[in-house]
Amino acid sequence: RRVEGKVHIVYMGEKQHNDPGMITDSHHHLLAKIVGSKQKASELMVYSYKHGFSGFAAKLTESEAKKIAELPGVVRVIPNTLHRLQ
Amino acid sequence: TTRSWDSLGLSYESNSNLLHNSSNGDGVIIGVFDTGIWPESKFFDERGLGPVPSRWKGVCKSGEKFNATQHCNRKIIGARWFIDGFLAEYGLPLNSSGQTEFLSPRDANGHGTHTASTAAGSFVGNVSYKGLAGGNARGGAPKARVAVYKVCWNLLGGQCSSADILKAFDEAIHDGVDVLSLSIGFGIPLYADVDERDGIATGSFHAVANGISVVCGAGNDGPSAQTVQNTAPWILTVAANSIDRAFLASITLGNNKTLVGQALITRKENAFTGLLYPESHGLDPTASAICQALTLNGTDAAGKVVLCFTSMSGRIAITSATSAVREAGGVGLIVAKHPSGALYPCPGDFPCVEVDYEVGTKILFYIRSTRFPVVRLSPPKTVVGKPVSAKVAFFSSRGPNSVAPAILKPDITAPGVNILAAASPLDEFADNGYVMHSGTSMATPHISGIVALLKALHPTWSPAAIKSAIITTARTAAPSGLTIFSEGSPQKLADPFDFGGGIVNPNAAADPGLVYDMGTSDYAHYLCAMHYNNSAISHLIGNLTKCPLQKPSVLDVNLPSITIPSIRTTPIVVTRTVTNVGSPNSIYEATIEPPSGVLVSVKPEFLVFNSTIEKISFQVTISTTHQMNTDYLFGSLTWTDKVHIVRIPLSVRTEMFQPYGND
Repeated sequence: RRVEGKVHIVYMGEKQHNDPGMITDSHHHLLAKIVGSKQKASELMVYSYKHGFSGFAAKLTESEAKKIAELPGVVRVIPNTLHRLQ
Repeated sequence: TTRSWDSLGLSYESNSNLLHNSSNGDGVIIGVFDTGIWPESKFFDERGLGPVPSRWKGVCKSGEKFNATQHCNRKIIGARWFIDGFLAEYGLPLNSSGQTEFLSPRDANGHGTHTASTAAGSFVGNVSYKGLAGGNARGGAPKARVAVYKVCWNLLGGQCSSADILKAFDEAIHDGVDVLSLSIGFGIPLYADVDERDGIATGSFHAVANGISVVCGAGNDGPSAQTVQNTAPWILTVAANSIDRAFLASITLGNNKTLVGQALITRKENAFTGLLYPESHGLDPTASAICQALTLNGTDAAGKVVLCFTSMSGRIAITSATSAVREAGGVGLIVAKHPSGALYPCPGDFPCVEVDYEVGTKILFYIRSTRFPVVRLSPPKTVVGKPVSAKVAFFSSRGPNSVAPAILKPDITAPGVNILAAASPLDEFADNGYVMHSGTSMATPHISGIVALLKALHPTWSPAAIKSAIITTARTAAPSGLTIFSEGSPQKLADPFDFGGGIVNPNAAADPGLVYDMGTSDYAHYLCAMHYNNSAISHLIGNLTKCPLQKPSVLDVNLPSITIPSIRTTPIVVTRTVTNVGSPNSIYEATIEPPSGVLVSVKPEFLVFNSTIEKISFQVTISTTHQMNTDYLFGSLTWTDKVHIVRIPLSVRTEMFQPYGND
């Protein structure tokens, strides 16, 4: 699955409260729902965005990305891309 | 920067400019998203700086060849790196790229060191690059503090993943930066403003909502139209211009005529040597002398200077021609090409001079007119000031905005050609700790430094107010009064799609009189007008937002510009609101310079402010007399109280029928 999975950004918009720990927990919880376990969610999680806004980056297959996109609170799930220096 | 700040009116010696009045940006924190930093550079010396601002919540993180205790100081107050998104996606570039890189904030590429020193470097006296561009160098806000967020990695010229950029935004918002400087972008076609693949658009929205100004480069895909990047209306998007400085090298021909080119040669004056143009004898009479395919087989190039022609604007043609001439035993190269302003030394400091086609053709005619042509290449001299005028750079990306044509981009232009600043010693062009680079990457930190000065002077101004002050006070003419030119083929007078409001004028921006301010509700207006759905907008801005059934017009977004991509027979009315940030009792009168064949009126024609009236809305009615599709035509609307001149650009395109692909 590591070969299959690509980094996706799960964007959840403005954060709903100011406790970064709780926000990160909610991200793990959400991911665990889709991938089956908290341990697996921890393995796949790349970043938890918890200060300026809410969301996370995780290695996901296309089908997992589609499932997460349908969960409440998720605005969009979008693949990671590259930027360049100017 | 040995000239750029002086050219903008921010001389270090003056005691009456924005630099002085803002205490050199003391206390302001500039976050730089880039390739890291070379902390040993003199530009990051902490002498003369007070304690780290108490509101700072960021960290300095130790890593490979970067010791936080040793390398962070009162200038570099934050330093960390973000690579997990890059590694998770693309594997381990640090082992596989063949390029040096450090798993730490240390900058192997050099780009981040250059940009950070341009925005906030400390004063460094008496520097030069290979003996050229001598003077004192520094950042725009030399007492501002630098927070380094390394998000770009030294692979294929520098790559940055959107997952890492978003994480850097997330942390920077928490850390307490005031300004974010991003000399990075994404090529055409662009993603939507609410698409996280962009990373910069979404992250910057949250930064701006938290009062942080976000300054980004417009891109280097010019001079083609519709190539501007980082187009979200909350971003301050920066084009690049050359400054009033040139590096002129004399080319003396055997007939005693002297022509002039540009070069970064450091060698001493040569004696006269043979001059060669490799004439072709096949079906294509110019094939042998095309720089990128220079053919010197069968010619006696040893000990000679070679002339070649190219239509390529990048460095590849010059690099390739240098190798060919060197291999053939040649001693110099003259490259005839489109003038692009941006200079680099030729590989191995090989003597090479760039000329335009006219000069190149004169040299060619001389060669063809004599049996033994000779030439002498003299080392360049740095020429500064009046004889040289600033131009929008050839490479700088141009508008219109391909995502939302009604949102003018770029916003502003700033020096970005041949900028001398701090180097990483691993930068291939570095010379004794300094390097000259060109790009909108170099223009961006000039604006970031100016934003830092404005933040220090006006700490309560919103990012939109600062952006407005910068745009409405920008220069559209040279000090001589002549309109600014834009490099291209051919060159032309610059318009708002080249330079936005114009070339930044920091001292005027400090006291703009009126600002076109914006807040979250204005950005919601924009997002509704762009047909993003209620749910996406609500999540983005953090409040339940319901767009009105009749979608608002994107033309009414309260920007310091008016751009009408399509007007037909019906007049268009747009609304703007200005906030008085000058003297409370002021009366402003409108002056309109309409685009050719376009009728423009404004109501009311006078804006009367007092201690209770700080904001006034006005309406601009625009109609066209053209009966056919036109290209964009340009004008301006200016409010003045005889003290302040608050100018916004007008851009109007008549479309009597659906456009079919012109720009």
